[in-house]
Amino acid sequence: MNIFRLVADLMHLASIFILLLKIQKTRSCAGISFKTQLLYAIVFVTRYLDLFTTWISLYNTIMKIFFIASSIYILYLMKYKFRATYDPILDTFRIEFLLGGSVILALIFNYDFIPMEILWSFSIFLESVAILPQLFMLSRTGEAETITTHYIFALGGYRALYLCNWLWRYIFDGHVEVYAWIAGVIQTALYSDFFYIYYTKVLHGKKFELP
Amino acid sequence: EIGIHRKDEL
Repeated sequence: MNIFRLVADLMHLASIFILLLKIQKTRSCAGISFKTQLLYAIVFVTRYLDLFTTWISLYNTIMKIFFIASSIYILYLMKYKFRATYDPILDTFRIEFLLGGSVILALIFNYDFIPMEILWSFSIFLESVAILPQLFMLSRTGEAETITTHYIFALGGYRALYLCNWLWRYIFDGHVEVYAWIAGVIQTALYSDFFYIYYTKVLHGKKFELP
Repeated sequence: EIGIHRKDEL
């Protein structure tokens, strides 16, 4: 564990709490993409299957259970409790392509052609593009509640810090994880426009609006 | 070795 990874994990954790806070405080899931949330639930469930096979640490186990449980809880909130506040007209990104593309990539790029490894690769590739429906929704509405932008920032920042973590581990442990690296770079790149607007507007006290 | 440590991350 190094500082980048710890802060990254805490940001990831924070992003989920911010999202829950946004939904509970405003009693609305307006501005949140159900499709992105669905993809994250799929990512967590397919990646953390090793909960049943491998013990790493209490920290690791608790975080994994939390990510799976919270992602499913958010789906429940959006689908049932606050269903009336969700606008499917704005959430029209075709996730079939993201899912299909991730399946194909996982079948080609994996460490072993067994279900667990293919699903792990699948989750890595899917995570890298899972934010697209949310960013697409943002581009359609052209603006966002500030708390929603904090959520997206924390979620994007987590993988950017993982890049620092991987660089650290490469330098000090010689550890290289090539698929996660590539996916992580793509994932962070997809956020770059968002980061720029977040930095120039939200952090200067202005509302998040697309130029 | 490539990939050997990856399972300890989230």
